This record gives sequence, structure tokens and C-alpha cells, in this order.
Amino acid sequence: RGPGIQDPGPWSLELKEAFALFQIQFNRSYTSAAEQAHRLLIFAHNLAQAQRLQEEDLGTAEFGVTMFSDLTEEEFGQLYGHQMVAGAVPNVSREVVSEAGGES
Amino acid sequence: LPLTCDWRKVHGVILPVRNQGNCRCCWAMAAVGNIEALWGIRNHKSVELSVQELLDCDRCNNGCNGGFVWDAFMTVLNNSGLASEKDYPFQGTKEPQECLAKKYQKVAWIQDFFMLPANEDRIAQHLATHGPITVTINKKLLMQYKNGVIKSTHAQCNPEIVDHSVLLVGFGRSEKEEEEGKQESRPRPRRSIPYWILKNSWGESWGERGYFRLHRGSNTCGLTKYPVSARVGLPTKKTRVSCP
Repeated sequence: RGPGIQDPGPWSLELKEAFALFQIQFNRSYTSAAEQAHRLLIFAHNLAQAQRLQEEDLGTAEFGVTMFSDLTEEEFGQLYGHQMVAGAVPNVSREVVSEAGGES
Repeated sequence: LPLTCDWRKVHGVILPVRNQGNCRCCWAMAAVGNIEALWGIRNHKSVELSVQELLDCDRCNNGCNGGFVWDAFMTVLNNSGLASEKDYPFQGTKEPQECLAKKYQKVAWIQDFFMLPANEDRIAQHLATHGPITVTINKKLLMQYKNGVIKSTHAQCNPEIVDHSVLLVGFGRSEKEEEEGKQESRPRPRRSIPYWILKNSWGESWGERGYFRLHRGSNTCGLTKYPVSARVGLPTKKTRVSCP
């Protein structure tokens, strides 16, 4: 969360070091210098986002660098979780009987 | 309703955290975790069940391309049970493989599945007296999550857009001051934060050793939208258990 995040470039040494640490920690390597630069840009964006979440969180959560820090939100959404279920309500009734009854 | 509940404390109920990798199979892993836990509670027997069978034999045949918890339970019912993880191991391949359900012996089965009311007290009550259940949440905040209790507004995490299924394994309360600002010399008023404990499927290196916590009582990230569980054993009064 060092300086340089608000201003997208030139990247600060601190940010580059954080990204290098991330690559080591999560065993990340990229196929080209362009890809490396692209992922650094996303990493910086995600750090800024984590900082924002940290400020807005009403609980005790800590946000920061994770295994997903080099992914865009769209990539994260496509790679993990499942399809959206909004509008696809299953044909299952909610259990409304009392616990003592034991029958639905 | 007990103040706290954590099914991880019972040996053989909550099995090790899985890692879905690049396979979008959270729905199958959550469903399998639910059956494993209920089987462990009811039968006092730890069984690691096959996620791959659910992926290969799902009626939608989507494999790693997403699915729903209720489809997983339908598959278990249609196949009259589930094979073990040992016999039918997780591959994580993008395309579904041939369904080999008939090839392997079933080691666990379910009677039914159902959805609980969208009420956090009822969900807690069921969790404490019957066992872990699956929930489907908005995973947006999990991307940057490291530890602690997430408490957000609905604007930050829309409870209507749910896209990630996980297993609810317990609940409790934390003292906010205990988790932050320990080094502060001036004492501050304590704020007790009720939370849910959830088991994710992104490996043990993510979050709190594969788990995370959400605020309890504010439908954080849509937790109450689809609380679904299998039913293991017949629905009798004797099926109530007690969460540690």
C-alpha cells in the first residue's frame, strides 16, 4: 500500500518490490515484459482497491495482497465461483415448519 | 441458541479445505462438504466424498463451468449416493469426463435436500442443532480478503448478486478491540461483532487457513439468499445434535 498507487506511473520502487514479493509468494511468472507490466498495473489497482475496502469495512477484516492480486475483477469473476443465480431460483420450497415438527 | 458454534471442533466432521484451482466447482465442493459433515455427525464416521462424480454426472453437464448446489444434491439423489474421493478423485479438468458413477461403490447418500428460511437466527439454530449448511454469497470482497470479520453495506457487497457457494460451519462473536488496536495505550469501548464462520474452497493458504468470517445479522453479501442443505437420515425428532 505504498506511495505511487494513486498515480499510475512511473511506478515507485516500493510498489515494484511489493509486486516482486507477490510473484515469489504465489509463484507467478509472465510470458512477456508487456504482460508483466500489465499485471503490475492490475496489482497496483487491486492494492488501491484493498486500501479502499480497508477504510470502508465496518468489521475487523484485513484486506490486502492475496493470490488474486494480479487478476482483474472480471478475470476473478470468470475463474472462480459459479454463474450468477439471480433469476434462476430453484424449484425448492423453503423449509417453513417448526424444527420440532421435523417434516417439510 | 448457543453463543458460539464451531463444527470444526468435532473430529471427522469438517474435512480439510479443498482447492478448486481454475475449476468453477465451488457449488460441488460446498455440497460435498455439507454431506461429509452431516454424515460425520450422524454416523460418527469420516468420509471424503467425490467432487469429480458431481462434475461428471451433473445433469447440466457443465463440469468446471459452474453450477448450483441443488444440482449437486439432485445428482447425489439420482445416483443413489456418492463415491469416495479416493475412488473417484478430483481432476479439475475444464471439460467434464465420462460419468463413472456406476463404477464405484457408494460410501454416503442423502434422503432429501431443502432450503432454509432467509433468516439468520433460523439459520444459526439449524446450524447448531443439525450441522453445517451451504450458502451462496457475493464473492466480491473475498478477492482482497486476508483475515478478520467482513462487515459491509449492501452497496459495497450486493446481497442480490450471489455467485459463490461455500459451507457455513459455525458462528461466534469477536471483540473488535481484541483484533485491532491492541497497541493503543488509551482503552476504547469494546464492540462485540457477531460473525459466521465459512469454509471456502480456495485452499488453506487463502484467508484464515481456508476459512473466512462474515458479519452475522446484516445479510452480509447475501448469505441468506440460498441457505441449502442435504438431509442425511430420516427427519425424526432424534436427529437433533449439539454443536460444540
